[in-house]
Amino acid sequence: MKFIIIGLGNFGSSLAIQLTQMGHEVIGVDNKMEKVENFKDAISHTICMNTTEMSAVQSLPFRNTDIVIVAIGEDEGANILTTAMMKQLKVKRLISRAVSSLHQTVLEAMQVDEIVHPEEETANRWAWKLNTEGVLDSIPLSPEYHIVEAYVPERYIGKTLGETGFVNQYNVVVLTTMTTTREQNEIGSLIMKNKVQGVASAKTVLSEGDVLVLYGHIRDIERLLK
Amino acid sequence: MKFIIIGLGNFGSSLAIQLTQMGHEVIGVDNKMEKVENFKDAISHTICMNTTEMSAVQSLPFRNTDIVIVAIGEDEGANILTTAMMKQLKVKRLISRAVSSLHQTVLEAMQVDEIVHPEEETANRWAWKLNTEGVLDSIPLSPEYHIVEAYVPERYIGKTLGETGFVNQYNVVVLTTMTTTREQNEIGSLIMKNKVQGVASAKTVLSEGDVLVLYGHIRDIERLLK
Ligand SMILES: Nc1ncnc2c1ncn2[C@@H]1O[C@H](COP(=O)(O)OP(=O)(O)OP(=O)(O)O)[C@@H](O)[C@H]1O
Ligand SMILES: Nc1ncnc2c1ncn2[C@@H]1O[C@H](COP(=O)(O)OP(=O)(O)OP(=O)(O)O)[C@@H](O)[C@H]1O
Repeated sequence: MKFIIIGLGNFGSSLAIQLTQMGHEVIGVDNKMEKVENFKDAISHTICMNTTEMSAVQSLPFRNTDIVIVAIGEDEGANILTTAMMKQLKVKRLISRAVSSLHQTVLEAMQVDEIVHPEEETANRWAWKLNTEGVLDSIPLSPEYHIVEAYVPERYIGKTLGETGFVNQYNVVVLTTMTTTREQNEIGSLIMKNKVQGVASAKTVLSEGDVLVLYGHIRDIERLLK
Repeated sequence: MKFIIIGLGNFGSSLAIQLTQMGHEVIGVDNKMEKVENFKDAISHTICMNTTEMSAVQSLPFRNTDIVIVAIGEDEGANILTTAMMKQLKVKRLISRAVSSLHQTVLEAMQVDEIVHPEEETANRWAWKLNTEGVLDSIPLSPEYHIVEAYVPERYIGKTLGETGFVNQYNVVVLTTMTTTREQNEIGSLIMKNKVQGVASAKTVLSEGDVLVLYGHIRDIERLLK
């Protein structure tokens, strides 16, 4: 697909680089020449431009572009002006970053298709990661239904998934297990490496130190893990 | 649990507020009085303090604290100094934010327990969300095994999960389905609302416009969705 990403700060540049690596055509735009130079080998195309000026912005190839992302951060005014330009140019799908709640309100009123809050969204993910001891991660699909990563409870160690019967007992879905091993990274520190064991089946053996990846109602999962 | 979060920018304050709402005891620290004032009702405790000064930092209640998070952003020097202080005070679990790759290298050398990259991690999540048309989201548990959210393929519409037989055919796990409805939000814009349908079973009916939440090898999922 074809993307235009405006604002090559940490968020915008990471997104532009990753989409480029995934094989998409990405145009990265920033008004600082040093940023444009810095990223020119990692992003399909980079352009130095002040996107608050309609005369400059009009030259961008919007008609073939699937998604435009306004990733300008600190300068809320520049972000809002740029977003307004994109609305005027009737881009197919417009995603803008919000930096404050007032900023969010303005973007909603402009009816952008999606709003990103990079720092808040990562804070949200980490809050769930840190919330429960022994639970390594919790991804809410809804307030009550989560995907949870947790160590295999002691009473199931050494059994197969089928033998435990906990899938029916607690009405959960098991996606997979992960084996955890200690490895040395490039600078010699010991880090935990998780290795995903494909797709779980009734024959999957649950070993000590393995991580279960489950889906279900959080109350059922809590009871299972006790 | 008990947390100390240093640096109440967008990332630090969102994390502190969310953990407080989840019932944890959180101490939010910042050297700007206006930030401390702004968040004092949303975070369990807030303290105004310059955390690059050992004399000030020593008074924080570290012995009972489970996790310390250094969320200072732009000022890499202050982040690194604060992190060094936390290492010296032998906090139980230390998580620091990295703002650049040089910063990351320094934090790794100091052996912090975990490193967060708020903007980069959100960019990563969104790259997977935007990567494939018709696929609403893709969460990698490993490079090849993903949790994927995608619209029900046409050939399965109107059938039950059991009738389709695709779970065995493609070796995937179905977590749930989500029904999608258009609703008006507070400012009158039409937004898509996703409603999770509990835990999937063989009897789950697949309707047009429903979203399948699947786990499996990305190549098997690609073939299923074609
Ligand atoms: N008018 C403009 N036209 C084009 N680019 C702009 C404009 N204003 C700001 N930018 C660029 O947007 C980028 C991101 O914004 P900025 O660095 O202010 O936010 P940030 O919050 O630091 O970003 P991040 O958190 O993603 O690192 C910067 O590289 C900046 O040069
Ligand atoms: N020495 C220090 N002691 C305590 N707090 C500090 C210190 N230096 C900076 N901070 C605080 O850290 C907070 C976050 O850092 P800053 O705002 O520079 O980063 P940011 O990248 O804008 O953050 P975010 O992206 O999370 O909004 C600020 O509120 C700032 O006041």
